Amino acid sequence: AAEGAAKDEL
Amino acid sequence: MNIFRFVGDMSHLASFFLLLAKLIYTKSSTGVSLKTQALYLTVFVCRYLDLLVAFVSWYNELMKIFFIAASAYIVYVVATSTRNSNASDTYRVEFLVIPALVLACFVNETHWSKGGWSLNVMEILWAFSIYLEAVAVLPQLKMLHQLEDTTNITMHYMASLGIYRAFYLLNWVYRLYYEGYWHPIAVVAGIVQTLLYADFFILYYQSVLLRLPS
Repeated sequence: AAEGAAKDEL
Repeated sequence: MNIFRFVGDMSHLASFFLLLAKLIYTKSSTGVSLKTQALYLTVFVCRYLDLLVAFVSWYNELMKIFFIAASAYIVYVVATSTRNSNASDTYRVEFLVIPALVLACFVNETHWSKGGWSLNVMEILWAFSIYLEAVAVLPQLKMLHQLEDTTNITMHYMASLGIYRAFYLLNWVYRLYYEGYWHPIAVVAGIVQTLLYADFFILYYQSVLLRLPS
């Protein structure tokens, strides 16, 4: 996973 | 979304309501650092530019809009407060903003081979917002150390921010283990940010918890 994972946090 | 992330977000949300309650009901911004609040507003605006291009969930969208709107309102109230005796809000914020911006230009998640320039500028601003959030509480911490009679509500506000950070760390441990999700920039900055709150919690323990009526 890791690199480029979507940013779905606040 | 795991329980750690959710508890962290709710604690973050609670911190806004605590600060708003303090400003509205005491009609005073004494003890609230305008600089820290302005930095948080900068953090949210820079990080949530993706509101315009990426939809994750209604939960995320509404929280982002609330964070931007609430921090803008807080900055407005504190900045226009007439009985503002915040002479101790003396932190030199350029020593936070400029290094965060320089670091963000070099250490970020841009992929110039993919995506257009605007997406990559957003990545730089995202990294900037992460670095800036890590240190944005310092002007507020400096004020707390200088003021004698800090109101309890300001202390509870800081405590809920600290809890928010601690639960985000737990959230990242969980997500790394179960989902392989990991953003090293956010995690390293998050650890730094949480450590800064350790200093606050010592103060909190001494000045609030030890003084609570039994």
